[in-house]
Amino acid sequence: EMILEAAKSIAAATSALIKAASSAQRELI
Amino acid sequence: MPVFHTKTIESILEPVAQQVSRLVILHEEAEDGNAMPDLGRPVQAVSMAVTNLVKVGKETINSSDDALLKQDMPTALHRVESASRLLEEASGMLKQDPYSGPARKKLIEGSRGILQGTSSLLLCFDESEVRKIIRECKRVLDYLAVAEVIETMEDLVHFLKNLSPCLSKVSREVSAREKELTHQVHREILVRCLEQVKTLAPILICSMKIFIHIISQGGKGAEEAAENRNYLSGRMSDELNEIIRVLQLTTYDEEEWD
Repeated sequence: EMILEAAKSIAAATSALIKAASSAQRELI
Repeated sequence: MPVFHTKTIESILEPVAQQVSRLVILHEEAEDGNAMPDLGRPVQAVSMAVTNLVKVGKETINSSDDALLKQDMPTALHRVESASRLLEEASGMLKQDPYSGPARKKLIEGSRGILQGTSSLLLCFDESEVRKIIRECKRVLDYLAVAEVIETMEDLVHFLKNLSPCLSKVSREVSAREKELTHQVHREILVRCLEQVKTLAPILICSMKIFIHIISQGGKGAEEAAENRNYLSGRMSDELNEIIRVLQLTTYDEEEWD
């Protein structure tokens, strides 16, 4: 289903964003 | 930790849910933290994915004949869009000030919003798929109600022609749905009820044949035969109603799971 594929893309993009955002904080801790 | 009731939704959202939780913890532990990197690109990737989801979501709404989906899905889409805007705002603010506390809060709020909005959207879609299975179950229930008025072999043949494909479809779809569920107890109930329906179906047909045979021979014992037939169709209806009830459950009881 198209909607599941679209949701997968959002999940992947959000994961990548959080990883990028977390990297700086992780260095600090 | 959020828990998702189907394996498909779980596989899509569980990794993001865990990351959002970690981001919140990291943010709390490093409140005065390091400078944030430029998040322009990853935020843009999320925005593009959201735009695509909104497009696909609107197409789904337009092509669906499910009133509840048409009513609920736009809210979920708005939620994802708003969350995406929060992320864009956070990214813009962080470009100005990589240490900005409000920007970090927006980032977390936006990430949570994406997760919750996508979860609502998938749930909305999933519930619509479940309603399709329930429609088939109700069709079988309607046929079972007719069993009581079948009095000739000709009518019985016609009854079987209608019931059989419907029953096969229910069996196929409920079986597939059961495999999709993450809740073990719900899965077991569906398996058990479906097995009962499949076992009872040929016995019901047999009881209907006996009833028809008895009334064609003068009617002695017809009352008992009718009672037996009605008992069997009642049993099948009860099992189907239980299937319908369990198909609609989305809550997760952790104790039961344990």
